[in-house]
Amino acid sequence: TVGAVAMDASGLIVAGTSTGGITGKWPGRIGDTPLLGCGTYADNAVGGVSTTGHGETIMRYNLAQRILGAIQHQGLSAQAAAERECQKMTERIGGTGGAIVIDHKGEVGISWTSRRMAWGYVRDGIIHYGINQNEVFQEPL
Amino acid sequence: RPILLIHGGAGDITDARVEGKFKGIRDALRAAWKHLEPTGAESSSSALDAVEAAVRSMELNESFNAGYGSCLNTAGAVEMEASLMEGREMRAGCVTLLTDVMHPITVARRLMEKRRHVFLGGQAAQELALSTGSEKLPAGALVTDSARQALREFMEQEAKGLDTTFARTELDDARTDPKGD
Repeated sequence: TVGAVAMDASGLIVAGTSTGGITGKWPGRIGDTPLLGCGTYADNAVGGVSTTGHGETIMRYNLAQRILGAIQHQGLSAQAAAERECQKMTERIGGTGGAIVIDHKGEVGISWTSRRMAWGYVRDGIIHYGINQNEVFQEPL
Repeated sequence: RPILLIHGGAGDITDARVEGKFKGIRDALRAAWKHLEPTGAESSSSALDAVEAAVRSMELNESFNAGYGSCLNTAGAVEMEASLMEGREMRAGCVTLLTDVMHPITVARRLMEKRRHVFLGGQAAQELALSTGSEKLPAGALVTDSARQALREFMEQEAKGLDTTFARTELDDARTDPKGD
């Protein structure tokens, strides 16, 4: 799965996600990616989310919606909300996954419970990227 | 300040695929960032253009499970899905069970722009794709050697009765030379 979330200079937040699903899925299987609130969501008043990982788990947990709910109703930062809801999803259902988040203030959240998640962002002319926990690389845009 | 944040999949990503993921992430960010740069003219769609451009870049890259390089179903075929949502009017487009088109994210955007329905699947999504400019690729054009290998391994695990509940969302590099050497 791949995904992107952006906020432009006008404050518009957009989220998008695209995938081939999982190996060995039954023909006709639909995952979390095209489901709003699971694989993708955007609301300028709260933020934007794109998720990745085990679709059957993410669908049952409504991961994107729960992350935005944690920001909107509990006042968590984008990072804290992503961390908490990815962890709770895996504790509750068992599958793993991750999410990227930009909240309405333009703050970033990146978290995953899978072994690895590839991610990257651009801000102020610098590319930040990584794939392992607690590891960040940087280079000029 | 504009910001662009992307991901390229989560799961048991092998060491052999890390560098490909990194390059693909950097390439996608560079391809998309120009849509967010100040141009002097107010654009109402720069975040939309940036998200679409970033995802399209990764759909072209077999290091990612989307577009070219997608995982295979039990029939050995690629079935893709995508969604796009903007947060001002909360418009959205979602498509599923697409085959033989390179950029499902663009099909999702076309559906969103129609402002009639939010979610189309199967034949209807396919017809929307072709009627809004997506090229129909030859059957199997999106299937990679890595995806075939992953499906073979999945089938072997199933045949042995092993648990495949959390089937793989990430592929290994092909362990045999595709040319047969």
